[in-house]
Amino acid sequence: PVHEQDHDEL
Amino acid sequence: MNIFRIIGDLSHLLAIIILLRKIWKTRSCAGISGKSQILFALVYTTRYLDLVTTYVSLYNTVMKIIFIAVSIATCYLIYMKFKATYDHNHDTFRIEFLLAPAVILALLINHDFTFLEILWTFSIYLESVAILPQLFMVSKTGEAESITSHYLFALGSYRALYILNWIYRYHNEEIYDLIAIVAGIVQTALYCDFFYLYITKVLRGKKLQLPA
Repeated sequence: PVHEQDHDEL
Repeated sequence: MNIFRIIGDLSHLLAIIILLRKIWKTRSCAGISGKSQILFALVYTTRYLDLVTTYVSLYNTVMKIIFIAVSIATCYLIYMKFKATYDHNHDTFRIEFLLAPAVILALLINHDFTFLEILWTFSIYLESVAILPQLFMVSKTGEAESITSHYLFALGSYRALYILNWIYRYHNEEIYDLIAIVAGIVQTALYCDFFYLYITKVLRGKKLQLPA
């Protein structure tokens, strides 16, 4: 698993 | 998007609507911590600045605008419109003890040392402790109106559901964000004793009484 880059969550 | 995040966001939306409606209908903010509401307004305004730079989806944009608008409107009701009903004496948590560590931690532990990323990280850390003034106020007054406890339950559930969302994304999408996960676990942990009281008392029709 990779680290999430873009903050697509609220 | 997954079911945990959708229910979590709706629970979050429900919480802030319950609170705004309660203050508006009763024309009073008794029992509500204005300090927590200031912190939440700060959380959303610092986190959602990317509204102007990146477009994720219509849902994402609409929800961000609602969260910012409702949190600011709630602060307006508490500190301006219904200021006379604001309970200064019980809303005494020193929020500088939450703001300073959040700023320092955001500068030390972040994914990227850029302006928007530091603000996002500050917002994540601050959100995890933003409810403390409210929980502190409930413990000081020794009780909370049932509508306030429904607000707290919905607000606490939102981040608990986000934890399930992060587990889901880790396994299905193979992505994770450690800062959000750790802060989300801390945030949910702070509600644990409240969740216990809510389920054992409020759901049985009793008033939420905290051992003062």
